[in-house]
Amino acid sequence: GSVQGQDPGERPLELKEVFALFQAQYNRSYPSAAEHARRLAIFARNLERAQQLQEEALGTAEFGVTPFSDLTEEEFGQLYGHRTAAAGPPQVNAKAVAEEWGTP
Amino acid sequence: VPLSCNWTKAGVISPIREQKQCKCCWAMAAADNIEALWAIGYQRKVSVSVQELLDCDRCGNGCQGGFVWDAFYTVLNNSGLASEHDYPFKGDRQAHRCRAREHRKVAWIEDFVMLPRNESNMASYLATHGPITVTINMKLLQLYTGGVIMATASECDPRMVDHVVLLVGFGKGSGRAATALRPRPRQSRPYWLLKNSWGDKWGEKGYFRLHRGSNTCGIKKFPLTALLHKPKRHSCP
Repeated sequence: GSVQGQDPGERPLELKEVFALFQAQYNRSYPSAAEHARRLAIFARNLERAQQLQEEALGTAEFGVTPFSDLTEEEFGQLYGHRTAAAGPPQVNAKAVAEEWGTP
Repeated sequence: VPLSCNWTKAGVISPIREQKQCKCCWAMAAADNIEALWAIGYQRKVSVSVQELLDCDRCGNGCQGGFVWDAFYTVLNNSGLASEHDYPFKGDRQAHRCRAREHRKVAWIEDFVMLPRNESNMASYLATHGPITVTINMKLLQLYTGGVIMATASECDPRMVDHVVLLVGFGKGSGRAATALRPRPRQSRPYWLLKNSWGDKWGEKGYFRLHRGSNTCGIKKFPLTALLHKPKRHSCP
């Protein structure tokens, strides 16, 4: 697919170049070469996943490179997901009362 | 229910927030909800403190996650919220002492309510009262860049909701131009417009759209909103 920032007519960007663009765009750096390689592999898997989601999409949604493209699905869930609520809010009747200093 | 509604056009939606690596979507969505309702109901643009919601939450978990109803409880218990300016967002994972009593309140609520789990009712309430918070399954948002997400329950389980966002409008259409990969935009579909808290570089300038009418990603599971003093109807542009 087309990559943001790529001029039409030029050769397709290689994975490492796309990853370098991602790092620059989202200000990502990694503490070691091993971690860089690991994140590059995750990034590549996510590009594949985005393409698959795009092909299978029922709506008009588009999927591609995002600030979270160097995270696994599990990491993304752990970092950004909150606790899953099974039951919902407890049944209470809460009412605000006026404070001593006069504001509602 | 009008054909479309978009509260961003009324200038009542505060700028997109960025939660960074703090699991505070629940607090940010509650703050967004209160700010929008104050702008609609009182014509007052306020920016309330998310950090106060994190520090003073009854569970005391700060950035470890929470529920939107806990955020509303905190607002009720503290008789309002301080301003973002006075009590700024830190975005770190440390627990901080609640400093609610040290600052002047700039916004408060009368109560909060969970709306009926019905997308038509949600649209009606949204159009006449203002934005509401919803909790969704965020799985498909990781690699989302734009357009309307429509997913089956197996692709995005509506029972496993784990992310709170603000519902700010609805409409119909694809909203995407033809591309090389997709020469003709797919059929026009009804959608919800939602405000996220992952910065304005994500999605459609910080917003995203979900298909309306099919409980996509569990959108109708927990529709909650704060209530202000005046029970007045408003008109969504």
